[in-house]
Amino acid sequence: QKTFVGDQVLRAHAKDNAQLDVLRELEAMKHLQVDFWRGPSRPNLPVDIRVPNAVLQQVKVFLESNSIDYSIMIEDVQELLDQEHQDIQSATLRER
Amino acid sequence: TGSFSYSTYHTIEEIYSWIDGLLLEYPKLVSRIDIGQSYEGRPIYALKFSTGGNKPAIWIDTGIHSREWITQATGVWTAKKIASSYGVDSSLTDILDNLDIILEIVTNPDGYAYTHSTNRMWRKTRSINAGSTCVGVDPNRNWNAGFGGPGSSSNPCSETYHGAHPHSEPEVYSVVDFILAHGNVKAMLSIHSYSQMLLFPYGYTNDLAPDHEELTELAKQTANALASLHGTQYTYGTTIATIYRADGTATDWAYNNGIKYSYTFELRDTGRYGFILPAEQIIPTAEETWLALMTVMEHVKNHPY
Repeated sequence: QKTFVGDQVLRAHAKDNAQLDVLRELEAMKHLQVDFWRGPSRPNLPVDIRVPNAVLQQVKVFLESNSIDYSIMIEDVQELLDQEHQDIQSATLRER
Repeated sequence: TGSFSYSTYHTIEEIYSWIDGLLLEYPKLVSRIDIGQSYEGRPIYALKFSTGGNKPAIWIDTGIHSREWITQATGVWTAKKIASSYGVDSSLTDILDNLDIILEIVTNPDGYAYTHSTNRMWRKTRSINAGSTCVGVDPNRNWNAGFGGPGSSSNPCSETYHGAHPHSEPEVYSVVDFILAHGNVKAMLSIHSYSQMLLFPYGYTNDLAPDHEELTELAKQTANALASLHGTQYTYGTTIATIYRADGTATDWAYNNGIKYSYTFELRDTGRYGFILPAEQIIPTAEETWLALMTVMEHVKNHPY
């Protein structure tokens, strides 16, 4: 299984269409391998981005330098996935 | 199916085995239709709930985007609910006495298997794209409704890659083929996550659908029914106005092919866990979604066309 240790999901809040365009630019930067869980659509809708740990600082700087507000929606994606896996294992044992 | 845990996530093998059990348990009501094969050769199954005869049908699909695990889990719970409610719940019994329900639980089998084996975050199909090292097509941008427009991507490496041509994906073509051959599908309910939204045509144009008012009113009633159980709030409206422009989607294709009641559900949540919704939320999500599905199905039954 691919792991996502240290990956975060950031929730960005674009104030206007110009900031939405900046987020679309980020989406187009394929080398960063960011994964848009909810893509840029309109200013009142948050944009959720899974950011690999390796480029986390780079993406945060990018957002900040473009004055785009963001919060951390998921601190560590792998922690949630580990919990999910553990829950599945427990349920499987209970079923048996 | 009684010892099966509905409050956890299952592999495709477990779900397919569970389907076998459901068929044995409800042989007079439930049958399995093999509608095709995935790119990697997995069978694609739809469950048909029917009391006999050739009735108009309601189509429900879950799991077209493989990482949206809450949807396949909701599909499993819903199948059991339909089967076990016939003859017990008068509303559902009345629906099944007048309509068939066809439910495809694992609409993207290769993607779903891949989320369990290799990459939990995989969304697309697993088809190889000629001339690219990137794999997969977004199966909800691959339908022949505004295909290839700006609400999708022509880049095979994009999560919204529309594919080489409409219905290029066997997972999509199988559904198209089945629905067109059936010829009497009255509703298409396509289940996704996340965002808590109820969307209807169109996604590829700002034009309003001819049935816009009725679709809006029914969406309002459906969202209210859903909220009545656990208070979960949904927003609703056309895809393009509510979320974003999306070209080549299943429900737009369905609507353009005469299926008036075409809705996309975006299940829980609104962004605490996203695609990694804890398993403890499976049953509450399925329960509230059931009320929404029942609202649409009752409306379809009461408004023949």
